[in-house]
Amino acid sequence: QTSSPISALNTALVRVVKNSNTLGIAIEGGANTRQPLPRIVTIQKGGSAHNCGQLKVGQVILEVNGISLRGQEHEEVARIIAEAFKTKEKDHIDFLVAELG
Amino acid sequence: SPPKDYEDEVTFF
Repeated sequence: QTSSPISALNTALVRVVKNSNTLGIAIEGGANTRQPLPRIVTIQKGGSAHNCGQLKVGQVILEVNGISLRGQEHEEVARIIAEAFKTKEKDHIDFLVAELG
Repeated sequence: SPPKDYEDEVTFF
């Protein structure tokens, strides 16, 4: 186990239904940066994430549709999220998020 | 290589 402050106590599985043309979030970070897990920095009004009402700025994203983001660099994280939003196979994206501090 | 500045890496969806 690492010294990560993430525990099961402060994680949440959030389902974002794709009910808008945009997901409406911005993320920063990724492996090999000072923010090793991607963090939500913006949630835009009118986007699917905002409509869902459960994602918040400051949360870190641990998994997307069950895919772990641990060790993934920013570009790969961005690709995973973009693919999850684009695919027609699902009408939603499941985010496992954690609130730190 | 040294750690990147994560502030340079922000992606909007």
